[in-house]
Amino acid sequence: MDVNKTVLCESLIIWLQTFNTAAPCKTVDDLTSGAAMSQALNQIDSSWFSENWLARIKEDVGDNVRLKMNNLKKILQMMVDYYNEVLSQQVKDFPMPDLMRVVENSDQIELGRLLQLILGCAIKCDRKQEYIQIIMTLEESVQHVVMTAIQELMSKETM
Amino acid sequence: DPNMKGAAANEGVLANFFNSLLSKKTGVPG
Repeated sequence: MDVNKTVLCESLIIWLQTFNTAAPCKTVDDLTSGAAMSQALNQIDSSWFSENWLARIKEDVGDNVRLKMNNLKKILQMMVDYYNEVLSQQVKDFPMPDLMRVVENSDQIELGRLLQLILGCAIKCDRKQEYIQIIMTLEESVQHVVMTAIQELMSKETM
Repeated sequence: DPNMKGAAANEGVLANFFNSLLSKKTGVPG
């Protein structure tokens, strides 16, 4: 599936903004701390991505690479566990995002991969209908990218 | 107008895809 990865990242940032997170969620740099992503995951499934878990994601990380990495590692690990244990789906064929490139280079391709995994959680969780309906209100070009991202995710999943 | 036809077809593809996702059972077992 040939998705333009910069467009993927940009479109998924637009999608993530629909969660109205307390943490800023406008630019790639906003997202590298992991704060907005973790807050969106807490909305998606608060029993798994719980308040206790959320409290372990440090919000005020500034430019501290180590703290950002710690946050992103917690997010990625918890999401992979969510796919395995809650959704009973493995994403081992899906290329895992290189978190160091996200933190050090604000790499849009790698950030796009991370956002793609969050998208997968949203469209498979118990409240998936709500999230799919929200996607359907987005601009058509964004919907198109989201659709392709979902199709790619689905093609890499094994039950 | 071919452009309008294309836009409508595109809209149809998106609606079909997301509606099919909506109609799928949740991935959460049980």
